[in-house]
Amino acid sequence: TTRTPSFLGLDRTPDAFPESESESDVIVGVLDTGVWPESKSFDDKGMGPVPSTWRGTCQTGSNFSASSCNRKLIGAQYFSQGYEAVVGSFDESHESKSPRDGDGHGTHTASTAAGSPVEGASLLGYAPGTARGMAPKARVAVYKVCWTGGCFSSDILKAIDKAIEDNVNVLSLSLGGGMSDYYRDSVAIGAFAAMERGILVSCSAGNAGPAAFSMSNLAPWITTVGAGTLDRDFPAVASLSNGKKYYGVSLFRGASLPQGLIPVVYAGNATNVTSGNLCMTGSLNPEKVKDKIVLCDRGVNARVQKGAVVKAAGGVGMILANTEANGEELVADAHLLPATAVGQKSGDAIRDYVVSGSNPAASILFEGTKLNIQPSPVVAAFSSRGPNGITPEILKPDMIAPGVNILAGWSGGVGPTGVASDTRRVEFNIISGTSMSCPHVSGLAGLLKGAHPEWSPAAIKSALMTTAYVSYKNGQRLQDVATGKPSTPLDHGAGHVDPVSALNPGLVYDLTTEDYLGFLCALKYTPSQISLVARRNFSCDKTYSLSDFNYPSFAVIFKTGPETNAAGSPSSEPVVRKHTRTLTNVGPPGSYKVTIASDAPEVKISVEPEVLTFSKPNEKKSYTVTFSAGSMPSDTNRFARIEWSDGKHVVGSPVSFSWS
Amino acid sequence: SASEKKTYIVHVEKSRMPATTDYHLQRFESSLRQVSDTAEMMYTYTNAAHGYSTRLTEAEAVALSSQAGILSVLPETRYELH
Repeated sequence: TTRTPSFLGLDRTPDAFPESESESDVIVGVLDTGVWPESKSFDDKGMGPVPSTWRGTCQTGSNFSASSCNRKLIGAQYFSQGYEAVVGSFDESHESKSPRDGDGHGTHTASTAAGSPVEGASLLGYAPGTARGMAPKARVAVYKVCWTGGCFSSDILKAIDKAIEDNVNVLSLSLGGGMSDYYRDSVAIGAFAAMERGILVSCSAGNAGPAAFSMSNLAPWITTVGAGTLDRDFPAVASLSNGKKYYGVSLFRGASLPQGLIPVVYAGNATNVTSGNLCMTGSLNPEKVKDKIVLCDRGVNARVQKGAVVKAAGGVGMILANTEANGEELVADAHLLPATAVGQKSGDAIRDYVVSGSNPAASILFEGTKLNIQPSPVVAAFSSRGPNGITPEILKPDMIAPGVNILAGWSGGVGPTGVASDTRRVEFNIISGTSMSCPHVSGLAGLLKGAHPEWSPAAIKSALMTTAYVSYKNGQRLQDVATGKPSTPLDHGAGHVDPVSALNPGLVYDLTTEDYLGFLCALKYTPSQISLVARRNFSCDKTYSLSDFNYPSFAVIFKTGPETNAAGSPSSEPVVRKHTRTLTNVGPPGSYKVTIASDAPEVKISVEPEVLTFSKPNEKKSYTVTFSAGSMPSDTNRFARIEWSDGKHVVGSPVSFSWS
Repeated sequence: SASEKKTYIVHVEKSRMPATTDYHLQRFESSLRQVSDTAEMMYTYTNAAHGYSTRLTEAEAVALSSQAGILSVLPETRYELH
């Protein structure tokens, strides 16, 4: 977050988010591994009294007192009964039975969402600058639900229960649990109740990309956030004795490698065990790696763990090579020894050189922090992808936000790599994941809530989605690092978040609790299942359609087989799908005209009416989109975009077409 | 084993009776006692859900789920950080 505010345009347009007290009334609740309250990101200097709406507490526990909270960190609680029931007694020498964060993840996400500005922040000199949360004046309430053994649903549900009672405005959950129906998913159930109380729930999409159908947190009342890169990098170049140089990344800081070229060995040739190429603990033969740079393949164990394994075996450096699973995605780490991470192509070339050459040797040059890297953002390979595995008619993820190499606050109880042998302690750390992109959106949602306290969670989400961008300033489309090609709405949803535009979206697609209940009816949920999700009896007493659910994006499903006509015979006519949406005016009066951009020549798209005129605030106008297409092979995906504009505002919606 | 207890989240149908905390607790306690003399409520949920979590054997969970007013007895799920 020494870079994301400027990357998101927050610093270039200070007038966009006026200095108002309303932002300081916003409370962002973070369900995670707790908090390191001494982090400067939770300094409350200059903050006014705690909002009168706050009902929460600062729970005491081991190494955590009531004075650990202040006017920034207004609440901190822990939920461990579910965890304790599984693991038995607490090992308090290992983790604190208190809101204190012994992991770092929770401090990182909380400070990303709403941390106070901290000048002179960096990780070992990397990414220097002023670190600040996306909503720097908002208050933070921490709910510790994740422990060394995981995050358990009974604890998570209780934390959401408490956060609702405490009156938070935004909930940030950088966690997930695979894909299960909404009525079986405690996060979805809790998020529904939060939504009803006007709380926006932002969740990470998951790190199971680039595989399709890999997302979690898919409920439409959740804002699901994928990850993109920043325009910042940390180059570390591997130079080989054959004169070739390969670009990699690293956050290593420490004693340099000896001068000149150093012998290099492939881990797969320095081991007696299967999968020794992965540099698993105890797998390297010290005689073969001593005083050498070791080439390790990425995968299975943690990247930083591989460096620790090389170091323990006597190696002096490491080149970490991506395999097909990660492609060209480069994630920087604060390794314990001089190391660089290279992409698959470079890794393959270096491996060929090392295993086939005689006396292979290399060096690693660390170039520090580089800015203005282009293109950026690109969709991170690890970011989970659609289609939506539960409700294909809802396009997910909703958007992407910065989630690669993010600097934010860290726990004083653990080193930056998280490995036990790392005795370094840092105030800030640089890590990657949709865990990092989620709190960016949580904080931005807090900013919008402060600016527009009357907006519903759906309106805030709509504003963030319809103003997200899908192309670079040069007009080229956002790229996907997993393919090197343009990304699609199944990768980036509505696009990359643009908070300055989201502040003034012109129009929003709003949704009420009734609309979500209608959504459950459209899914043909039983009364019991609806009652589970919504805690009420609700009669589905009319015809409900997923295609009329007022979501800010479109996911259109066509069947591959021939559809039948009215007589029950196979039809050769195009299949027609009609989707209706309602826009609410949240800007000045204006006339909006629709434009359609399509990569799907197989699909005919028309919108009726083509112009919507709004004469007063909160006026609602509906439109219908007709999609017609013939049959296509199963698993075919195509994409389009529908935009409404009055010349000043652009209200964009992605469209995905899937044949199944 | 059959006697091994696991954590379950019990979702209870919301009654039309007044929503007092005591009433909820009595109702939850009463449903739980019908399947287990020893099981204790770990958490009660009133805002995010309507119900409670408890430790049950699989047989007790099955018995509880068949009771009137019980919407679901969901086994604990482990989530992970992203």
